[in-house]
Amino acid sequence: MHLSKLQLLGFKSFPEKTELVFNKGISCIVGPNGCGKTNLLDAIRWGIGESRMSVLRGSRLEEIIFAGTRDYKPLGMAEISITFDNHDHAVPSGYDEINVTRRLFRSGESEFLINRTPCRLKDITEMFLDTGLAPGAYSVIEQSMVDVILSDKTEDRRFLFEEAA
Amino acid sequence: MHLSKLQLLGFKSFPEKTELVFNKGISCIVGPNGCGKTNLLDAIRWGIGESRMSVLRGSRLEEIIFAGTRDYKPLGMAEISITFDNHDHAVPSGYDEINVTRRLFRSGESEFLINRTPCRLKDITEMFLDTGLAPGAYSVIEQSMVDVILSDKTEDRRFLFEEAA
Amino acid sequence: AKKLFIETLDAVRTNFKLVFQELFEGGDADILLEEEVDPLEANIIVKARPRGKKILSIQQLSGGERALTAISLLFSLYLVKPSPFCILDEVDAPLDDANIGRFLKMIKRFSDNTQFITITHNKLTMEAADILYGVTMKQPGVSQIVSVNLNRRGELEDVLGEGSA
Amino acid sequence: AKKLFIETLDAVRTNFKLVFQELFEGGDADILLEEEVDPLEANIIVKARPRGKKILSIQQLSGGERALTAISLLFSLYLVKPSPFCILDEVDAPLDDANIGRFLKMIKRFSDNTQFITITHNKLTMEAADILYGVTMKQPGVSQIVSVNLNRRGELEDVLGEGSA
Ligand SMILES: Nc1ncnc2c1ncn2[C@@H]1O[C@H](COP(=O)(O)OP(=O)(O)OP(=O)(O)O)[C@@H](O)[C@H]1O
Ligand SMILES: Nc1ncnc2c1ncn2[C@@H]1O[C@H](COP(=O)(O)OP(=O)(O)OP(=O)(O)O)[C@@H](O)[C@H]1O
Ligand SMILES: [Mg+2]
Ligand SMILES: [Mg+2]
Repeated sequence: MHLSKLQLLGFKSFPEKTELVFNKGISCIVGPNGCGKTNLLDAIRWGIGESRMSVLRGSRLEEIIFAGTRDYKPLGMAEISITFDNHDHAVPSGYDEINVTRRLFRSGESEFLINRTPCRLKDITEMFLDTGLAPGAYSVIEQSMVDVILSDKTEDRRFLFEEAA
Repeated sequence: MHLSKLQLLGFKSFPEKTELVFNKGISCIVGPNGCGKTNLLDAIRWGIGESRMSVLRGSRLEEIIFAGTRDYKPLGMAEISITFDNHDHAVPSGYDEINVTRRLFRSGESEFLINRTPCRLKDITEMFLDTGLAPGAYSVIEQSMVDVILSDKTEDRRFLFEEAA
Repeated sequence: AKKLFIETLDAVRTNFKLVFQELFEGGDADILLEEEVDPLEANIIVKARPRGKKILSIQQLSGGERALTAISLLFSLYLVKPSPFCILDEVDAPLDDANIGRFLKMIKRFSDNTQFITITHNKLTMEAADILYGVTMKQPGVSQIVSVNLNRRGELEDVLGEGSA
Repeated sequence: AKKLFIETLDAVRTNFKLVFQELFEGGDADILLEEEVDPLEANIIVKARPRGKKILSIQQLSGGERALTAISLLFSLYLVKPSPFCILDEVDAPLDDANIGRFLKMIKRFSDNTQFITITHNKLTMEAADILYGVTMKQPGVSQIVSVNLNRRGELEDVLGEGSA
């Protein structure tokens, strides 16, 4: 399975409809400080079910939604759509392509869809359960993880081993 | 006041007598990962009185002393000597030049000298008290300080303000 | 569950030694379970010894050595149970050029089976990519994506050179 | 003591706005005391708003924006009560080239009054130095200092290129 497309609308610093197409192999994201690179990573995590605001670098859930700038008004909804190529059936569903969509409204309401069919958050996280993409596992590696994985407190390290088992 | 010389012997990864001369202006220390750059910073801190092993990246005091390598035997003592140019009398002593020496032996014994006169650790830390060089103040800035100074826990930030007062 | 955990630990340990030795050009590393405690509760201890150095505590390793040790461990977990994609957010920041080179060589090998997304400010990491995406904020606070052809250096300079945070 | 603290806070705040605006090319920043609490006990709140962006929590800023905000605050403290020297250990690691440039320009200005020692892997930071020291480990685990003339690029390459951790 691999990521084939990421679409953002109203997510953090991406007010306008934005699309990235990914290939197999190595994609590299560059740009100045604060331009939105880690926000793309947050989008992928959130799209596949991460809900902990500590991980998404916010304190309130609505901080996910574009808050506006000096020249732009805030938006009322954040939407992420991620498309996976599933030809190898790493996710044991019939589909060759899996599209996951997650929306959050300022009211606090959420919507979840798998291949355009409404579902619950649980359905999304369970789908990725055995693929190594569980929140907090080792598919996203950031600078702050170095101290976490080498710290004296062993719970986080243990969690990673359990994910690999 | 400015740093004019740093001498190391048996300190961390510096078994051999080593000397660095500093000028006013900007000195830059470079080298591959693990070659000893941050150890030089630890040497300066330790020399002016820092004793917290958490700051010096060790768990036991004797980890300050050269532990040996595959080809070198461990040493029995670590010694740091720092020479300051004090022509502006930032340290209100009569001296134009202040030399501070600190030694630690594997037995756990320590020696402290100011201008070759034996003294206590307290005499060294008090001498630098009003110069902004107190341990934990803002004269040493490292990557890990970013999270400390911006964290929700305000005590570390408050300590810095009190140092500046 | 205990059996599965011990098997996973052994598999990760085997990988860890190999990956560590490749990234560090030698040396040795190990993962041990705390003695006398139930494996499902025990502390997981990480040991790392760069080439020619004595075993010291993980704390005494340099910033770059710690980062590379953590990366080795995370890759070892990944090799036991590969995730479909792996996102690396500025993990190269504390590494010197030689270590970045070894790290990229390893990623290229893994990229036959896993999709990698790297986020970076480092030119070497950019050069290792198959495709480059630039994120810009032409309008302050509004992120946009620009696809950058690796051969069009001028374009890359624009994306990178674009002013401050 | 309360009066001194408030005066110090005001002085730091004044500096913080100026330093932040120089490093961020605009925007605004502030330091506030928690309301209704004794100033000697109150939380010190840091606010930062890069140019064109709305005020968001410090948590939502990017890695580089946080680092630059922390550097601004540390320099603001230093300007109130300068320390004789300032050691910067790889503070440039999360910054893009444009931000490193502004940071170095500021350091050069301060270096008339303060001695700076920078530790870095970054070429721009090396070029800003008056003198360069290379630390090497020709023998594994044993650090030695090499004084590197900024004009002798070959020598610098040797020191930097020297293999792994
Ligand atoms: N809800 C939101 N609405 C608008 N902007 C937001 C929102 N959440 C975060 N941002 C903006 O996103 C920016 C941070 O983006 P991000 O963390 O992706 O930067 P980055 O490209 O990773 O930078 P660096 O290289 O410094 O790590 C912040 O400046 C913040 O203003
Ligand atoms: N007591 C000791 N005896 C011998 N070697 C030691 C001792 N304490 C630390 N070291 C060695 O010092 C090395 C770390 O040095 P240091 O932290 O200065 O590296 P650095 O140059 O800052 O690297 P980086 O660029 O990765 O931050 C470790 O590899 C460790 O083996
Ligand atoms: Mg980032
Ligand atoms: Mg270091």
